[in-house]
Amino acid sequence: LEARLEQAAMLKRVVDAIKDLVQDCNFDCNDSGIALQAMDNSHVALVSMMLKSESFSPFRCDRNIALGINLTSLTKVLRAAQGDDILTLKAEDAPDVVNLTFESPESDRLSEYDIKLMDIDQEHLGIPDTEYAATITLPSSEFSRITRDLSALSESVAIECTKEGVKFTCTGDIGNGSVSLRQHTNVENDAKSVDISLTEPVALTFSLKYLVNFCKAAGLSDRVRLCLSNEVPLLVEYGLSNNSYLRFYLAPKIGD
Amino acid sequence: GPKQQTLAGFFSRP
Repeated sequence: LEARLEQAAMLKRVVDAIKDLVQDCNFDCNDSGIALQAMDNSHVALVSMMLKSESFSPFRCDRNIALGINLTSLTKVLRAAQGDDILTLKAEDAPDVVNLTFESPESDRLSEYDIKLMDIDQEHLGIPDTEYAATITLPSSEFSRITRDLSALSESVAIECTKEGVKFTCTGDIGNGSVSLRQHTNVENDAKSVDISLTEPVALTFSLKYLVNFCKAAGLSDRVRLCLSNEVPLLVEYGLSNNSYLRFYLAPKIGD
Repeated sequence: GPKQQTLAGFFSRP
């Protein structure tokens, strides 16, 4: 494997966004790119990352390899990279280590690190292709704000989407709160628009603790997409350039 | 309150 990223910031942000949710992960490398799928310990949330080969330049992967990496270790090494450093990942066939180099674009500084790999027996779940009943695309900062504000009151949020819009509601010991958003187009800045596409109304309840965690990815993208269908896991997607993405799935809370 | 589900019930094991 040899994969060169123009901006180390991308990998730094991805790892920052997922390291509190999952600890030891296989980075599955093949000629289409680098993928990661991992569940949190309680099997309530799942992270699915895809960094397409087009996000790297150059990208070369001659043989499929799984790089088992502890994210705490990776975070320690990535802390040594500046955001605008050029980052190159390298691994041999049947590797013991993954090699990372950080090159400063404006100086002759080159740093190089090896991280020991681990054997990780990871359970891969098949995620069915779902036609979601409601898809909401909104500014990622808006979603962060809603989850943060409501998490101050309650552990759970009810998300209701109808043709009127989407409503986030919570009930807690001190009282209750809600935030409603309507579909709207911001003509001056499309990134601030709220798009709602609905085939049938949905109402689901989710743990705010996890949603707050997912919002650590907000720095990766101006926009976030929420996909919901009744009684199935929520998909929260942060799109990256070149069709790469960071997705989170969250199992709902059901019943009373 | 409502009960937290896990993903195993929704996503299939290979």
